[in-house]
Amino acid sequence: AVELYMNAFERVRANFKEVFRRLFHEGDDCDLVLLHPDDPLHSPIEIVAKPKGKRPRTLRQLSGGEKTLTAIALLFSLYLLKPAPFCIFDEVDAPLDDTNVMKFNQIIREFSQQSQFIVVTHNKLTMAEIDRLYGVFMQESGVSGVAEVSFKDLPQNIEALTS
Amino acid sequence: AVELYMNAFERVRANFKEVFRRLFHEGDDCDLVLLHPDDPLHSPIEIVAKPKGKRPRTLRQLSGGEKTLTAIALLFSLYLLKPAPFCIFDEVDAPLDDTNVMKFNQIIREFSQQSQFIVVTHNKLTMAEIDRLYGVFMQESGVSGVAEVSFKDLPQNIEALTS
Amino acid sequence: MKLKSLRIKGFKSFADETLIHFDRGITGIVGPNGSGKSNIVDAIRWVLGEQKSTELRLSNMSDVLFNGSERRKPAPYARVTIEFENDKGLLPTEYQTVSISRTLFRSGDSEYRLNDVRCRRKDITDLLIDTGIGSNTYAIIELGMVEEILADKDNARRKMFEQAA
Amino acid sequence: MKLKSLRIKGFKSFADETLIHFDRGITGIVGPNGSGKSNIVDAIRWVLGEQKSTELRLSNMSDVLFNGSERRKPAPYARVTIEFENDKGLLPTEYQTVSISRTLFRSGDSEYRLNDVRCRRKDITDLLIDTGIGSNTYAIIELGMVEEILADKDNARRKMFEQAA
Ligand SMILES: Nc1ncnc2c1ncn2[C@@H]1O[C@H](COP(=O)(O)OP(=O)(O)OP(=O)(O)O)[C@@H](O)[C@H]1O
Ligand SMILES: Nc1ncnc2c1ncn2[C@@H]1O[C@H](COP(=O)(O)OP(=O)(O)OP(=O)(O)O)[C@@H](O)[C@H]1O
Ligand SMILES: [Mg+2]
Ligand SMILES: [Mg+2]
Repeated sequence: AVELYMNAFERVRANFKEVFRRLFHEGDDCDLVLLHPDDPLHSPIEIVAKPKGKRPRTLRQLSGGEKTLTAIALLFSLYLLKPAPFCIFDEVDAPLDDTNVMKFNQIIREFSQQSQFIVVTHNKLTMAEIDRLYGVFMQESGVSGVAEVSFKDLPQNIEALTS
Repeated sequence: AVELYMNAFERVRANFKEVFRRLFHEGDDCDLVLLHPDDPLHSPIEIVAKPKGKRPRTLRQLSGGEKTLTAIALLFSLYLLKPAPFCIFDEVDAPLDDTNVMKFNQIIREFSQQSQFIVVTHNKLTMAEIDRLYGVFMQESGVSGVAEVSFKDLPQNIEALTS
Repeated sequence: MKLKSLRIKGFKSFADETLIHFDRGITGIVGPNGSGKSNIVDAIRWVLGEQKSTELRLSNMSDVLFNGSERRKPAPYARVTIEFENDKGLLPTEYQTVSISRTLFRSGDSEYRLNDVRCRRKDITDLLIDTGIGSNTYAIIELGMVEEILADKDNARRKMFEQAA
Repeated sequence: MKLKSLRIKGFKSFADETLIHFDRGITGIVGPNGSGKSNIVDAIRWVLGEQKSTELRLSNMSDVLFNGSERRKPAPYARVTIEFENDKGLLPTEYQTVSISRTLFRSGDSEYRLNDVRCRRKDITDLLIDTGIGSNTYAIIELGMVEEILADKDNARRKMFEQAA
């Protein structure tokens, strides 16, 4: 059991280094460290970020957006080990700046060959990357409705849907 | 002491009803309720939202953006009781949709007569409402820098600042 | 294994029957605050077997039924049906299309269906076991889950690694 | 009482002296993730007397000093100076412009200055007491504070009401 876990751990760690470098920058590095290497099955896992040219820092020392991006990198690293048939992201892009939103969407685009992705978002850049878009609206009766929309018509659609 | 607190509580409650109605819609109502009215100084405070035409719901039952908007309404209600000379908002608009971002900015604009507001944001609609804009950037040396920027030049500026 | 469609009725703010189709690639869900986007995500969790009311942002599981408004009476039941294409033979069944349905009645009674035949909840969780999409997997990533990884409460990270292993 | 300027040197990622002017109205701070925006907010909290290292996202208060990079040595001290215009006479002093400065040396020594004259931390907190902007007020609203209101941990809401009262 320990072997199975360590095998998975090492693979996720390798994925993490790769995905992290893609979401951040080429020279950036990171690591996953078992706090108690002698007891892997119960050991907490430390996430370390080593941005290019700066001191290594734990997750807690990163900025809001950097934390989110790092967590996304870890989630994708687990995903790569055992890809789920579909993944759902609910407003995960909210703390990200434009550049990082684009990187996030690029990586989703790549994995979308293998799995379906459902992305809930308020972000216009993300919306531009969507293949099929559903607009959700709340009616006066307190009942939600859904309609398929196209991105180029979106602003007017949202107006129409919510008035 | 109880009288002082209850006086403040009632005034905040009145403000809350007014600000909430502005951030949400005309027909919406809300309330602040002392869980133990017999012991106000130690009683927890329940926040209730009564959207027009729907059942009253506690904060926990609202959507992500609705929760944020309600908390903002409460913070402004406290503010109105005793306006601080300046207020700082750090990416508070992240979970808000476009309409609510505009409402949030309108209310800030109104109170900006009385206090200074410092707003940290990634949101373009918010940026358009700013009087004086500072762009922050991280240099290769791991050292942050700041430069004053104008909104219309912003995209190019951000590129220049961060390359 | 491909997600094909999702049908929601009486579940949270979706009092009226709502049908969403999923294609290959990336499906986006957009709309104003409070419109019902996260409720759709909850519906998917729920039909796949989520039992923790906290994961569905509820005080009680019964809060999952449309609880009425000024103009609409509360719903008598909440029903969500999800349809999959068994294109990679991942699901241990000879069916090409598999539909899973979960209903909760106001009385508290529950009903589960597999291809429209009543079954036990266990039959559904057994079916999903090797697909990586039962409830409680990292397939559904809300901003809250990012928070979980960041906070690492109760060694949440280690649990995710165990699941992947 | 109007915020006039903020000067930051050696504080977190601001190794080099940085000066920001505040006018009437709304000042915006924008930039990429990790550029230093929240660090500016932390600097304001810190110079106004914040003592809780957790409120500043630190394990120890010493982490507030620029801790060096490949190309830059760690800073020997962190200094933040904030300047106010005492236009409404809110500050109990005859000065028209008031500057508050806080320095933390790598040795652990601290220095506080009021209009460039050394003073105790207490002198600064006393000065700020009736202005509504000492540390620990609801004037600084980060998304985390919205979370605090929402979670209401340890009756956080009641505390905010008390402060306002
Ligand atoms: N059982 C129920 N009956 C009726 N309405 C409900 C029920 N449960 C939740 N709602 C309502 O559904 C609404 C929409 O919730 P949801 O969380 O899906 O919004 P959202 O689109 O994700 O918004 P946001 O962008 O703010 O995250 C809320 O106003 C909530 O009060
Ligand atoms: N003592 C320190 N010395 C050097 N760098 C530091 C120090 N403390 C924090 N930093 C770095 O400052 C950077 C910027 O942090 P900050 O939280 O201000 O970013 P931000 O602009 O708010 O980003 P976001 O948009 O993601 O919230 C982080 O990468 C962090 O590691
Ligand atoms: Mg939501
Ligand atoms: Mg920040």
